[in-house]
Amino acid sequence: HDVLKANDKLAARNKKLLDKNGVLAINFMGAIGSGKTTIIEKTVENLGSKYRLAVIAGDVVADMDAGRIAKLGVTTIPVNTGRECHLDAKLVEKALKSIDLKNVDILLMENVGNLICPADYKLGEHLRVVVVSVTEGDDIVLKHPMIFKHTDIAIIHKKDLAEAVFASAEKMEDDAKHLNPDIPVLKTSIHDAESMDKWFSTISSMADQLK
Amino acid sequence: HDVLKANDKLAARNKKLLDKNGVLAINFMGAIGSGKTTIIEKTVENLGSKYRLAVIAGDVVADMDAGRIAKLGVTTIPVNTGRECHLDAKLVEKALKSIDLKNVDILLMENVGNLICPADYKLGEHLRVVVVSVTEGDDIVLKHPMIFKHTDIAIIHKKDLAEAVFASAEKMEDDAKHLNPDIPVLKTSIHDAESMDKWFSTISSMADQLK
Ligand SMILES: Nc1nc2c(ncn2[C@@H]2O[C@H](COP(=O)(O)OP(=O)(O)OP(=O)(O)O)[C@@H](O)[C@H]2O)c(=O)[nH]1
Ligand SMILES: Nc1nc2c(ncn2[C@@H]2O[C@H](COP(=O)(O)OP(=O)(O)OP(=O)(O)O)[C@@H](O)[C@H]2O)c(=O)[nH]1
Ligand SMILES: [Mg+2]
Ligand SMILES: [Mg+2]
Ligand SMILES: [Zn+2]
Ligand SMILES: [Zn+2]
Repeated sequence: HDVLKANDKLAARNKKLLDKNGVLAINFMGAIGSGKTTIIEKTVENLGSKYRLAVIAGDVVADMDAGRIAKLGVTTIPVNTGRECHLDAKLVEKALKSIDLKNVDILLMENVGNLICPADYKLGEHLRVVVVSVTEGDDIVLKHPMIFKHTDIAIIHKKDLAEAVFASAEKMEDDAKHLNPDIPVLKTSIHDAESMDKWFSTISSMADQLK
Repeated sequence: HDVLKANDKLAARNKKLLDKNGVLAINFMGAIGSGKTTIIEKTVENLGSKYRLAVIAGDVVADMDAGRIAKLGVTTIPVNTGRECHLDAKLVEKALKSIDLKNVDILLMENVGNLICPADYKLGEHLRVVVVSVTEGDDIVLKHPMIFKHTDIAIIHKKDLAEAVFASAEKMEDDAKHLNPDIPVLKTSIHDAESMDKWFSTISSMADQLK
């Protein structure tokens, strides 16, 4: 598929540029409203003193997520995808031009909410994270096998609300582990500090290993 | 755009076939896990005695939603979209072949969870419904103006959980009304029977008017 091939080439170029500058890039994919921006906010707050961070915040229109994240004092580049339902390497290439990469350790990229297309569009990232939340229903993992098979970390978020939507976070965790036995699968909630710490330590140890 | 033009042509053919058989077709779009299947289930239970119903249940893979709906005893055709992130007129044309249309009053079609592409892909429907839930965050409406501008009914669902996710269902309702002043905007929850009745009466009066 020509479009995908062209995107792969551009993604490889982005990755080369990131590697040249020693930047670890993370692609945050997930369902609409699953908690991607919230998790990025918490990550900036927690890791921001130990690592130099930058963020690319993708949204269909406007720059609401970029605005939220920028409030934390971190370099944040807003990107609009418009009618496209996924970030692509070309949009990321353009955003990278606005970042002083040699002074960045970790680049967090928030993809638009979509569990289908982002699986096929590489951005030049080193790590892929998929975020789904229990409020989408606990069949959400089995319903989207492709994206779970092609990710490096799976996060089952908003676990505090599982009972309220008749969902089992444990079932979602099991489903993800069956689809992809090699990856960490985390169950998180902003109300459970320990669960967030587990995410911070997972991502920082992966960051330290890859750098 | 050739693909969209070809889809429009096929959608027009589907609509002609539905009109010939006196079938009112509804396209249920919305975010992943927003409550589309739940609302369709409730609609089947409530309207199933007054109208002859049929359902086309779209899912990326497998037939989980079709299975849920079929349990209610209604004709349910499962459709897989695979790597495509929206139902299209071709998939619907194929599904219609399995339905005895002359004996159907209302056809409910569940689109895959996506707030971007379904706006562009007509299926041959008479009515479009967009379902989002408060658990996606109350910025979700403003973030997806296109789909709200091109819908006939907007549903803000799971309103019982608004406080738990720091969201305002009223803000979401206002945002939808500003984007599209001409359409009914409903706030619903399975725990508020009156809110569901409002949906049932909205859709049945629209059904009676269009028939
Ligand atoms: N109860 C609860 N609510 C949460 C949690 N994390 C986030 N939320 C709420 O979930 C909603 C969506 O959070 P966001 O961070 O905006 O999600 P997102 O994935 O970035 O959304 P999009 O970028 O629009 O796809 C907001 O209303 C948050 O307040 C959690 O752990 N528990
Ligand atoms: N608290 C609460 N939970 C609800 C409500 N409606 C649905 N749910 C829950 O929300 C989750 C998703 O519901 P579904 O009906 O499967 O949503 P959907 O839009 O069909 O999901 P997909 O087809 O997978 O995109 C399930 O866990 C339901 O139990 C509601 O009004 N309140
Ligand atoms: Mg976000
Ligand atoms: Mg469904
Ligand atoms: Zn797509
Ligand atoms: Zn799409």
